[in-house]
Amino acid sequence: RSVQLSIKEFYRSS
Amino acid sequence: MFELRLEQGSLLKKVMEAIKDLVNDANFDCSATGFSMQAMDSSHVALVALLLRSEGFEHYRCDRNISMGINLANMAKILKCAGNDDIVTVKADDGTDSVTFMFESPTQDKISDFELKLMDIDSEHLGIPEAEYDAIVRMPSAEFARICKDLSSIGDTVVISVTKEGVKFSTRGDIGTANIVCRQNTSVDKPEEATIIEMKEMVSLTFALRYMNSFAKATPLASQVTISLSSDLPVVVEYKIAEMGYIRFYLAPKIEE
Repeated sequence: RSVQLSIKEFYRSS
Repeated sequence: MFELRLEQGSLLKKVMEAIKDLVNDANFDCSATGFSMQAMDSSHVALVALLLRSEGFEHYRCDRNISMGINLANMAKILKCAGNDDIVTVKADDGTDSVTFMFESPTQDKISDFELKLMDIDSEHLGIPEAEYDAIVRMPSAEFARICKDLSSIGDTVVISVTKEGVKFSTRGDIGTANIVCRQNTSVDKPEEATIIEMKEMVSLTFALRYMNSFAKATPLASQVTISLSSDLPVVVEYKIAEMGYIRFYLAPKIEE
């Protein structure tokens, strides 16, 4: 089963 | 006040067509550097970053930094009213809650203005550090768009793999599988037809085709697209906007659980 990662798992709020 | 004038108004039309289906609302930031925007799609899987540098405009004035909250579907509706050859002026006075778009025909015989209400948008700005990528593929944007469209008739996801052989786009679905390999090709008459693959490490990542097809709506902006891949980072799909800046799409990968 493939899971879609969120972009927020890679980049932090600035 | 803030004012920009762009003789090639069609460029703004193309930018809006490229992002309006991905993002609902966004803050457009105007500063001395230029006109920029960063926004995530509603499910926080993809991010779009736009930069149009001030030097690229025929006229650019920004007395103080402002952020304009805009519904993109509404801005696209207004820009659709501009002719392809029209000169576009965008203007906002300090402290007002609207932005004005003015369109002038090249012969100055038709001048239109549209006022768009601004919105308060509580958007999150993400910091994107500079990164070294395992592989960078430059290829004709129309070819990339064609591949994404073709593969989405077979499956929902694309595996992009870069090896010494080239870049491979693969999918699988109920009816079967598909693999498209593009090899490096620099022996073309026109540089915009070249495919250039810079690989430091082999890389293979899986992405939702729905998003790739959405990014490909930026194809009219640039003859080439740059796809930057690293095994532990979102892919970056970049369309350079001639002399002015770029539109970059970031997409988080899918992983096997």
